[in-house]
Amino acid sequence: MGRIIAVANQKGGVGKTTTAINLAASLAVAEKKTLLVDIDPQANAGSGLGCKKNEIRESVYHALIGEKDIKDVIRRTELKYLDLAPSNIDLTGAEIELVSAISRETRLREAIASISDDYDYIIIDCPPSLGLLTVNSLTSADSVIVPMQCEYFAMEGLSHLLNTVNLIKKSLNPSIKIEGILLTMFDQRNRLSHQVAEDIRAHFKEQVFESVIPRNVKLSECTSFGKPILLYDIKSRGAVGYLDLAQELMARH
Amino acid sequence: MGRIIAVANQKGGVGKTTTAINLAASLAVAEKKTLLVDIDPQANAGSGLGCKKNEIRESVYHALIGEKDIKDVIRRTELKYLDLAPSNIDLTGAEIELVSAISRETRLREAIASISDDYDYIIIDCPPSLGLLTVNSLTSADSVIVPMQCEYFAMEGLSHLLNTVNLIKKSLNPSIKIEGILLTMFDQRNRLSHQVAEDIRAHFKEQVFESVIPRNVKLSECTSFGKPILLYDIKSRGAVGYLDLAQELMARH
Ligand SMILES: Nc1ncnc2c1ncn2[C@@H]1O[C@H](COP(=O)(O)OP(=O)(O)OP(=O)(O)O)[C@@H](O)[C@H]1O
Ligand SMILES: Nc1ncnc2c1ncn2[C@@H]1O[C@H](COP(=O)(O)OP(=O)(O)OP(=O)(O)O)[C@@H](O)[C@H]1O
Ligand SMILES: [Mg+2]
Ligand SMILES: [Mg+2]
Repeated sequence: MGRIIAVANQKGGVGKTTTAINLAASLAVAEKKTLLVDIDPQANAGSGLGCKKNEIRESVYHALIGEKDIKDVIRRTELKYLDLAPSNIDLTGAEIELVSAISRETRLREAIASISDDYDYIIIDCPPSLGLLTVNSLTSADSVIVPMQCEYFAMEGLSHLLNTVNLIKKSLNPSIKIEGILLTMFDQRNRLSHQVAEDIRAHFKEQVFESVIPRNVKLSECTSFGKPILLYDIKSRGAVGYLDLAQELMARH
Repeated sequence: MGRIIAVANQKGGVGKTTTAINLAASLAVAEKKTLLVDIDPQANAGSGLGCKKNEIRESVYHALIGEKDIKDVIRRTELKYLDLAPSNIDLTGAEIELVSAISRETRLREAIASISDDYDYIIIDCPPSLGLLTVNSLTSADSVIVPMQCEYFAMEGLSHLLNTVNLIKKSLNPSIKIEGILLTMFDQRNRLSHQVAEDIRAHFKEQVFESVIPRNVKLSECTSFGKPILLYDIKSRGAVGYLDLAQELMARH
């Protein structure tokens, strides 16, 4: 049974998609069978792997509303052990469409159940909100990775996200836990980065990953070429950061 | 009748809140009576002006559901000509609560109507989604400012946002127009920044503001002190960028 990990934080632009893509790719090169599920209507995870948005007819949306089996939505990527369940624009309407649907919170869990034994890891990239799409992801997941920028606003919304995880733990998914808080866009030269990182470690102690992702322009550039960082520049600090993270994760499970 | 401007982009972390706070503050020091409306449940605009989240009892939420008049929610700030209508955690539930409510898209417009003559500018900070809170903002606004990071994903979601604006123009708010696309976090040293900025200008021509906001750590630091950049470091490149933007805007209206 593969481990299902949601990458979530309602704060925008903190590196959720960059983490989901590059963690999944790093697990795949370690020959772990990995599925990346993109449940963000922005569909950035797909495009970061070179998948053109307007090519996607069937997406996670069709699996959520029960029109397709998730097996029919999954596609292969450049990496042998990495598959992708892409998003598309139809997902935007899903939150409003699902509001009055039956078992609206567990649709993704039901969709993934049929394929979870085919993978060692399933990574879910969430949108920047705590709506039904993120709730569905947290209801499906064994654990959640919370990327946090080393910037001021980072700590602001965290209590809200952790409350949501607790609510889900009480009602929909008793086994969910925090896999870890991941410090992203850490800038060595910037005092604020060090200060926020210290605050986060003091507050969350061993819940913070050892691995830290530095601010590294290669992580932006690789996306514009539709490649994960390890296929673009494996020696870059960004690539090393995510390979470290994958190692840290594999050592636990 | 004050000009109502929404700051919107469903892509997360592009500088919506930083733009809303610092544009509003720059207009206020030019002695334009300005109201900053925070309709993002993350309530970052309030905290960027030193307003503690847990102090807010009445927020924009109570004006949206009709429990309070927006006048009772508005509070003063450190700047004489800048008022704030703060957000709080109650707003998170608003999207689901409003789905089946009457006139769910025009609640904010109705709430603002009673005070719009008291201000020269009303700036609305939107959440990173195209849900009912952003739809309410676009339905209330005369125009919309779209902050765009000079990064790869920036262009990805833009067509989706522009489609939403057009839909609103056809049905709910015929007079809305694009005030401008604002290039944010522009990094002089970074090739990708220049490339994306060129692409955006080639594509959107005169719809792109002349003013460009540079990547400037002071814009992050000032937030941790609860001050707009011009009260934190008026000589910084970040402050100059937003003062330029305010000038450009005032020259038009
Ligand atoms: N470590 C890093 N160094 C430099 N740039 C980064 C890094 N991580 C992410 N970025 C860039 O920052 C921007 C935001 O990252 P990303 O899109 O992964 O965040 P997100 O949390 O998924 O955003 P959203 O909230 O919109 O889903 C992107 O342009 C990305 O290329
Ligand atoms: N020009 C800039 N230079 C450096 N840092 C910036 C700049 N503009 C914004 N930031 C920082 O980048 C982060 C994202 O900015 P901000 O919160 O304003 O974006 P947003 O679009 O409002 O995010 P969300 O989608 O979560 O609402 C913040 O930590 C902010 O301090
Ligand atoms: Mg993302
Ligand atoms: Mg914001």
